Amino acid sequence: VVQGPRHDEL
Amino acid sequence: VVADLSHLLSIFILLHKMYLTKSCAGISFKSQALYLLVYVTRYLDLFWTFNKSHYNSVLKIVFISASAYTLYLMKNEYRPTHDPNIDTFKSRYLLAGAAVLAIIFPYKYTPAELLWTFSIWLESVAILPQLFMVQRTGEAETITTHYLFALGIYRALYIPNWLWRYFVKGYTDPIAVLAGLVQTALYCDFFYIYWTKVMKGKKFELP
Repeated sequence: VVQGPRHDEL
Repeated sequence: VVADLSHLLSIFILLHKMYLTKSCAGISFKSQALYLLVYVTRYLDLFWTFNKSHYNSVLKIVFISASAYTLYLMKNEYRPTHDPNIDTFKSRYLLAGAAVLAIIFPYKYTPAELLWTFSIWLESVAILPQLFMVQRTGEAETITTHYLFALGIYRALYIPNWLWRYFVKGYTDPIAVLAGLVQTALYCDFFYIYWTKVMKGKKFELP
């Protein structure tokens, strides 16, 4: 699983 | 963006309800306190990601401050209208469950990641004291149900975005997705009654 950028969601 | 705005709207509906009725009757203090804990533990990253997205940073500050202000109002101005006798859900189990999941399955063992994971799981169940309270009284003021709907639909609206990210961008965030699905599932029967009763102008009453 490739994890996405963390801090673009609230 | 629609999800975040729905989240924002829910907070303003809640404050509006309290101003309008000069009361916090029907609102679970426990759920509100859990949400403040969720925002504080998740948005600690404001200190090092503030400049990455001003949109996110502004909303984080709004969520923390509006949540703290809501608790302040419930503890002071509107304190006499809160009935602790019907707000009796044992929130310590929610805190313990979120803490255990954060300790067992974080992405990384760093303080910020552990707190982030804790906040994601805690958010997924933070509404339970509120839903429990509605279930105990068997009914809710219409404006309270609008608040619950706006708050519930926000995480559901993240789901299409997660699918888009998975299929188009090729990445995913299993903890956020799983917790988001749990969070949305907890609202299912509320959504059903909201849709079949409140949207048709009827009072929110449990069968």
